[in-house]
Amino acid sequence: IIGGSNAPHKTIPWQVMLSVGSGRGGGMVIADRWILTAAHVLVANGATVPPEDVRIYMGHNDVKTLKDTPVNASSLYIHPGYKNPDLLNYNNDIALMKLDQPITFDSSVMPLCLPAEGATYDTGVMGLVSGFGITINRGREVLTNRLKYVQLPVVDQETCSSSLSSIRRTRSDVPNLTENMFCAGVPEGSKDSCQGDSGSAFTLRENGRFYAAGIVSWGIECGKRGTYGVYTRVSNYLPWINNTIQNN
Amino acid sequence: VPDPDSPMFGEVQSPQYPQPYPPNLQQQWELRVPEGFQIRLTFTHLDIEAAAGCYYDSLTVLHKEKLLGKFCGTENSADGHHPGNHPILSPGNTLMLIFQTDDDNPERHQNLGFSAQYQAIDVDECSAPEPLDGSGPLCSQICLNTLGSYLCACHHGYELRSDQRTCVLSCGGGIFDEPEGHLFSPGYPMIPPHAVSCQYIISVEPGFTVSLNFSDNFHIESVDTEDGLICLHHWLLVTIPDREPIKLCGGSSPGLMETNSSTVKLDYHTDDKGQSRGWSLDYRTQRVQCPVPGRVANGRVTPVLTEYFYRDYLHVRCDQGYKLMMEGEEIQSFFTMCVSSGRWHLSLPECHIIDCGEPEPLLNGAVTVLSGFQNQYRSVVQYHCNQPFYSPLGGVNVTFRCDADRQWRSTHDVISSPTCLPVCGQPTKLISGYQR
Repeated sequence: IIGGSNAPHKTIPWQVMLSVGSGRGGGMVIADRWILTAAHVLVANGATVPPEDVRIYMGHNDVKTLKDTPVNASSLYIHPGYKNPDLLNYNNDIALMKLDQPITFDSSVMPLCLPAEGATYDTGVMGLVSGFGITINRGREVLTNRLKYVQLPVVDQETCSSSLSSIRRTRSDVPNLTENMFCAGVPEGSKDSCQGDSGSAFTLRENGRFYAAGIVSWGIECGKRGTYGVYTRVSNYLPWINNTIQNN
Repeated sequence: VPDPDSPMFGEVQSPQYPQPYPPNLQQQWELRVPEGFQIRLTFTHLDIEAAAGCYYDSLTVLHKEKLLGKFCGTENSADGHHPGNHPILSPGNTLMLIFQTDDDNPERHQNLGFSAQYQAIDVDECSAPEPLDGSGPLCSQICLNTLGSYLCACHHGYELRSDQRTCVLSCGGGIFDEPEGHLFSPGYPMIPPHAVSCQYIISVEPGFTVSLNFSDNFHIESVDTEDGLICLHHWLLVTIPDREPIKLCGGSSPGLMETNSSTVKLDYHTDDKGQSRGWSLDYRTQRVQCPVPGRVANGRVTPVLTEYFYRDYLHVRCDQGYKLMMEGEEIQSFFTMCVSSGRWHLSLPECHIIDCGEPEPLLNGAVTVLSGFQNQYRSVVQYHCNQPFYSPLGGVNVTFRCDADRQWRSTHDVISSPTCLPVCGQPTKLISGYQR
């Protein structure tokens, strides 16, 4: 998280930290046996990693403490539409993990709500994104051991698309923005999600409840001026989420 | 019954009849009809050489050694002895016919011999005179002639002895197993012959008791002593199992006698003297009585009667919310029967309050007792979820009551325990910042 703050304990109880191989990712608790994350976190070299290679941590805002209580996944479900062999296509960047044991919820571990059927995210509405990913400390990118969060506004789809078009003038390897994605961030930069936050939740709050509006997916650098973070639009995947959970 | 091997009738003819009989004959026929019958022999024709004393040819009729007739000649012949139209009746059931001819037959008249028919005639034994040997009449009281035999019978109050001939005064004794009846001594109320020894056994089904009700007209000879009346020569001995026998005599009726037993033996004895006129009684039976059952707490005993007798049933049902218990075991139903010993075959059970057992535990919730004791009938418990992390499906905590069918049931008739749903998106601690 760039330009954010340390999250006090129990303030983001759905936050999950994933350790996949040597990489770090995020996720969110959505049910007592289900974790929602980004597909690209669980796919390496075009193949889904085996469940036993995924270590899941939750219930604390400190990685050192978090590491003491790993949880195991029994199976992983990558969205069938996720095809990203060249790491340039993040469409359908969503996945589910089923835990081998159910979680009992308390103040430190609590599920995040899913968006309502047909939910739309208004431009400018502030969301909250969190994660254990890269942050900037004294001007240098560092991997943090503290859960951080930052509040970012939802960016108009056109604005985001224009931003990416501008970047394409100087870079050829820019992924496409699809209707299954939305952007969040500020034009002046310095506030963003970053590597290691992938799979974490971009939440919106309605009627006092937080819900998973987006999943940290991709972006062009982190916190750079004129760029935005791109998030998987969760509201487009409610049928797939419900079916996957019900069928498994 | 006529012997099937002995004919009831038949025909006898001389050899070659109706052709003349040959000379030098000596032929005999032994006629036999069933026992109890006589033979009546009737000649339809007899033509045997006539001679004085039937000297040449003859037909001799014998019963055993007794000569019944010796016949020859023709119906109108001057010589000989012709039976004419008179039949010959044998004293018994056999008859011997002997036909003899000599070696010379008159040439001018060819004698044809004889033809006769016989039939069995029933003997009326009853009208036979009394034998002179002093053995008495054939039947001492009533003689009944039957076809081929006879039967002896006795007047009312007497019975035929084993000799099937003589009669003896009837005791009227034996075993009485009907629920009620009437007994009396021989000849009652008349003075019977001496030396009566009669036994009467009243034996009804166990579970019933016999009561004897002697009529007022009671007279059994007694002897008056300083110690009172004693039944020295004549008595009626009443024997009830497991009790001392009671010897009755005198002129006063014992009246009603409750035996409390299903079996009573009466032995009436008189010696060869005295003038006892005897006794009579009616007996009745009634069912053995069982004690009135007690009450069963939290239950009902039916039917409710003032008295209970042999074969009466009792049912026990528990009030709603209670179960039948017997010797520490639960039973599904209960009945007991009044048995022949005057007891209930099973003692009454108890009614214990039912319980629904521990309510099912609630995942991510708990159950608390609101009222009642040990999960018993009508206890009320409430399920609640571990809030604020879980909330009950439907949003409100559910109460369950222990019902009579031993199920925990909600007010909406739901049996299964509720579900706790996780609460999402509501951290207990919110990120707060006041700096602007």
